[in-house]
Amino acid sequence: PPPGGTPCPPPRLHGPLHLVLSYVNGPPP
Amino acid sequence: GITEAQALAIVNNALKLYSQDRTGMVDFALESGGGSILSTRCSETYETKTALISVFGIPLWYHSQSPRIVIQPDIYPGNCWAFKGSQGYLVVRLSMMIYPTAFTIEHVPKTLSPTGNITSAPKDFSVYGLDSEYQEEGMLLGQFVYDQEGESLQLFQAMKSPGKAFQIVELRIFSNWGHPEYTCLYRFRVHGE
Amino acid sequence: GITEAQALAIVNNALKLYSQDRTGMVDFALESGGGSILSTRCSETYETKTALISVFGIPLWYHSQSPRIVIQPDIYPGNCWAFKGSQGYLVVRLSMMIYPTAFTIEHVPKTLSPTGNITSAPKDFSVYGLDSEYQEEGMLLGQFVYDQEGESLQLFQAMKSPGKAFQIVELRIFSNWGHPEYTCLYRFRVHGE
Repeated sequence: PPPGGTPCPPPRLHGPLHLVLSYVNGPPP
Repeated sequence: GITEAQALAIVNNALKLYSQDRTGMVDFALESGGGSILSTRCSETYETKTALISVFGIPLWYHSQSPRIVIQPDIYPGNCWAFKGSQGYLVVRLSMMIYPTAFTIEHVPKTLSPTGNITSAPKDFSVYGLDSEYQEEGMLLGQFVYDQEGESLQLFQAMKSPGKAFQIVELRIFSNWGHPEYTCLYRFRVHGE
Repeated sequence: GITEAQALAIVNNALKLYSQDRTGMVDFALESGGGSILSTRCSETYETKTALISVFGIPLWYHSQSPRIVIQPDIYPGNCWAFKGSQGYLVVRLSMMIYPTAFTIEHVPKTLSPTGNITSAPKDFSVYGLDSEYQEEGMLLGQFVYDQEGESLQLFQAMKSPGKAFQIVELRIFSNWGHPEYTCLYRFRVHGE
């Protein structure tokens, strides 16, 4: 755990412009 | 016994061959070298609608590998063209007109397959030389079987020289190694003179 | 002494293993095989605003490597995900549910680093198995140290079998090898059954 046990909040929504790939229906062929 | 120098020479030669696209032979189908996919005839890409591309949480489209990947060198797991069923066609325009002498089919190594098997690998296949993209029955250059128990990269010699040069070849897959829904093609190479 | 045939066999086996993603083991985190990045929790991509993409002389945007690059096989210099500081998180969804048995961390070889050092390489890190993407404290699968003096590719065995299968793992980096501003992750692999 990080020093002091500081919790890690969820990521902020803003950020660099990146395409995200997620698998939503099983593995690819 | 061999000397250290001889061993070094063996190693260097093996590495040199490996670095030359593993075969040291020209691949006239390679896309970056001038090859291109003309058609898949009546075979259909197997669409899984599984790889969703989004940006800022907004879904954009489903990604799937196109037939072009068959003439590109990346053979990491998943970097294959999947067609429905076990019968598929691929019409490839080579970078130049050649006398085809051999073909290579490559599949992902079984050791790297997350499922532990390569049932989606092609099994029986043939290669034809075509005079034009729309020719239905070209000249048979050979009938082969990709062996799922063999090496990941398998080289197949064409039948006796057809005595004719081609710039268009057709790869016809007739069966796979058991996958009920699709067949995957990782890479197909065409060698010749 | 060994014979030439024995030497050839040794070399060919070594090349075969090398060609199988260097490890001969399935990487269930690999993106093309079905792995995906779910989240980086509170770590932030280190933005340098240095790689400017433009067309016709018109600047469009600054390019930076996304966390997806950590589950892609290219480890050429610069093809890493950089996060601010030395504490980073990466939540990865594997291509399938497995019993994780080992992990691989890869960094660019020091010999190829333009700065001559790899201070941005991760040092202390842990891997956790999560039941869901939002679970804050998963099951610890192991605590490890990536050695900057070791091989570029390092394999780490998970602790005694956790007896539980996971499809989501969290990589937590605690420290790096000295870079004051960021830490770079080239590739993280998850092996298992």
